[in-house]
Amino acid sequence: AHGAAGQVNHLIETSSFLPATTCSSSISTIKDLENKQSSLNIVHRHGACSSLFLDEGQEKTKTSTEFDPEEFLKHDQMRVEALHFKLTKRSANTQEQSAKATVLPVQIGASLGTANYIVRVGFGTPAKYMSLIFDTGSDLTWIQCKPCSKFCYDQQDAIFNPSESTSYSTINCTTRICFESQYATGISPSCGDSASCVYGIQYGDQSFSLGYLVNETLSITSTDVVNKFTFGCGQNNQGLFGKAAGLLGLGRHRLSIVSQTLKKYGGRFSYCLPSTSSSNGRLTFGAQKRLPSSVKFTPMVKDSRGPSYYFLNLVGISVGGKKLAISASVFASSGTIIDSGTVISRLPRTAYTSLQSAFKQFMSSYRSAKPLSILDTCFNLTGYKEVRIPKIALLFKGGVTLDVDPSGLLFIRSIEQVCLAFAANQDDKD
Amino acid sequence: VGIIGNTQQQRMEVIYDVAKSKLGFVPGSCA
Repeated sequence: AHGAAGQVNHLIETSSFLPATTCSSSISTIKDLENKQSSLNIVHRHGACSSLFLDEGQEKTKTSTEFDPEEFLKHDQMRVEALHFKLTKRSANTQEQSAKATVLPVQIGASLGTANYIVRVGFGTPAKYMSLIFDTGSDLTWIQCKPCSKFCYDQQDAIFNPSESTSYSTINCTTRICFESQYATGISPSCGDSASCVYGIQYGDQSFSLGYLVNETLSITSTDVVNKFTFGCGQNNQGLFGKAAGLLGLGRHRLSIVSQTLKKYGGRFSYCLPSTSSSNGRLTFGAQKRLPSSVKFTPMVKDSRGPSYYFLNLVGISVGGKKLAISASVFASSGTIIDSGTVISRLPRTAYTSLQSAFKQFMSSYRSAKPLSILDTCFNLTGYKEVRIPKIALLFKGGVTLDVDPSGLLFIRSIEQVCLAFAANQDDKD
Repeated sequence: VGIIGNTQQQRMEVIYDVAKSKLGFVPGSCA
């Protein structure tokens, strides 16, 4: 793709739409991954590079070609609905709380749905490395644990066995951290055997994990270790977690890995997501020694509807170098979060309609195609060697203009069905 | 709530600084 500064469009070779079947990573061994200080490799869990995380001799069980785009987008929608549900519920609870100050909010259920990027970290002493779903939209880290007293799904790595670790300890159900875990999971904890803290977390797609809240040594890399890391040791885990061993929660609650490593890393982390399902990204904890001059910062906002989420102020959108006529209040009334686990960006309906109209106008020389699930702006690009698509920029508070990379503008099912990778919320208040 | 999804975050480094309450973007730094 080409798109020099000042140009209003990207020129993309349609051959780049085809998914790669081999991993283009330069990192080839698990040892390499585990030795990179404070920096973890990120791969797409349905992509060719997820085989990186298999031990020698193991066969890859899922390939990118088995991935069903409609199913994938359906799960993305479930996640978004769960996020909306949770935020609305929190908002309703806050209003109820102000009326009845003594009543604690009860937040049953839904947190999120399927997230699709995985990283590899180690648990226990000696460290056992395993692949976890990486997610800024949730807080609790959990892994499947032996003896899997109720149910463990099939995972790539060996299931963690606490009895083989010298640093494992349980958490009492009368402790503050046990009590507070409900704000990270949405479900009140309970007391189990020997007064152990029992957590439960259920996601928007009905997937869930239930088990003991425990402390254990977490190895981010072989040389970068967090002692007494609090996480869930799952005894009953069911749902759409693929072959991952669990989930790494990067939200803002005090149980998240970001909060638990606040002293060590200063609450700073960054990531580069893989731009294709067959390439690698990285997740880095701690401040960078030197920030690139091209970095653009926008304020991170706290919102009482969802204190775990990373809110920011989206104030406008431009297409093909022209700012769309959307009132800033359209974005302000609902708010915006940034989430590593949602695939397709959701916009207030008014903003989406304006984006769709400008995009269609720019793409008017291409044939339309039928919608794909939540994506309703699709084109049939059969017969084209190259296509021109308009540049799209997101404008954030503080004068930050973010040109979305061409790889982030389209969702491609096939050359006959190439869709604008944005979707609308039901209404502007969502 | 509007959501910036991960498709739109590709090929740019996203920096979270909770202590200073700011989010940073570095376009083109993830090639």
